[in-house]
Amino acid sequence: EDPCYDAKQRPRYCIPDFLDLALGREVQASGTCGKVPQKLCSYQDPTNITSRKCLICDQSRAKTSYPPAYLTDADAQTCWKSEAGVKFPKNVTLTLPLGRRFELVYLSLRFCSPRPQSMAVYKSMDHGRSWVPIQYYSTQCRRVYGLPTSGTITKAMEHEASCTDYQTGLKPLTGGLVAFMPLAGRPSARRFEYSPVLQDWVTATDIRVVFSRLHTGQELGMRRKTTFYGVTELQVGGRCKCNGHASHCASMPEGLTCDCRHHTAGPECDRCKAFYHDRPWQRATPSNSHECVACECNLHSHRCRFSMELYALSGRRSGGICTGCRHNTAGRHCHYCKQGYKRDPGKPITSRRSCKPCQCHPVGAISAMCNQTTGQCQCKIGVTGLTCNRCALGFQQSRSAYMPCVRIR
Amino acid sequence: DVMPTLDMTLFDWTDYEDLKPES
Repeated sequence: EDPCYDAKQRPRYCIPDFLDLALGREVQASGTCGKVPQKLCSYQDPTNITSRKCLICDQSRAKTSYPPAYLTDADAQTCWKSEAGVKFPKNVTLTLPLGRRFELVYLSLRFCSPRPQSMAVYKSMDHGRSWVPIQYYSTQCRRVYGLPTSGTITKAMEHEASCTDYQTGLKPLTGGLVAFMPLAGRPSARRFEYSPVLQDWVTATDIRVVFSRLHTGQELGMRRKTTFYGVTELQVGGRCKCNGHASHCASMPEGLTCDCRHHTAGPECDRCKAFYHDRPWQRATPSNSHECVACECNLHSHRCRFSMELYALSGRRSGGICTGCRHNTAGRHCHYCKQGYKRDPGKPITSRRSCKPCQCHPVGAISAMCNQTTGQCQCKIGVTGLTCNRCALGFQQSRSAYMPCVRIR
Repeated sequence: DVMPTLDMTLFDWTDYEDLKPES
């Protein structure tokens, strides 16, 4: 069963499977511990500040390394660790390129250190050329990020990052979670499929997490130079962006690609496929699949283009213009015969032989063109017949090809 | 009455060579 079509093969809104976008992907970390051996202290017990245990981080040995690969491996125990003693305003960043555009559903970080006092999450929609914040976390939003600690998200600000003090607490001292759901609390989330603003809001090609500030050494009960940011797991949940036109995202040599339905094409099903340009492309919604519609070319062309002007004139029903009409046809739908040809009334317009030559007489007719429907050529004075091949009554053939029939005296 | 079709051989093509069909 194809989720993009119902039992009667009518097109319907469909979305691809939910994916763990971070699993196995490479994360770029700006400051990983152990370039020179360092002592890093963390806690064994999530609630006991005296359960401190210190380890050496040294990248020269695998056993004492805590690389960014540990963020996205399948092992929930391994932990990436930042360099020790990072002090505000210096920060540490984790950057995760996703490889294509996705619609984010959630992002979560599981810590092996205490959660940061301040951190921010950014996204890029252009493969890392520009970044926009999507969430700030801080016990001191105003002081660190210049933002108020957020309350309710209004419709006017539902596409803006807010700052929260949730998930910034010192405890649990280890194993704490910071999770972000880009649609949570947004007024238009219930009608996400109809909200271009939120569709844009959840779209990302890359994710960046910026750790801005650690809890103070005093709060942590240890010396600052042994404190660090530590993350066991970075998870990013989302779906391929396929605009409601695909239920499957296929792994191709160039990366994940939507398996487009509804006669759409492109890596995100973001355009109509060739010859399906009778209506403008639109994202599908649950109430209307907005499938692309084939142009009506009466089997005489397999190419067409879309005209918004014609579409508007037709009352938003049809805007396709056939191009390259064959079999001596012409017109927007290849629905009449081109000049010099006439319709064969015995054949349907879809027939390859629906248009036949006028066969106007080279001397008796004024031109090679004839009436499309009747086939009547335009005759010179004194000439008659469908193809202008005879002299009319009262006329006789002359020797002049310019005036082939003259009146009988 | 049906008139006979134009006889192409009767025309003097001297000045209308461009109208003369290829034989």
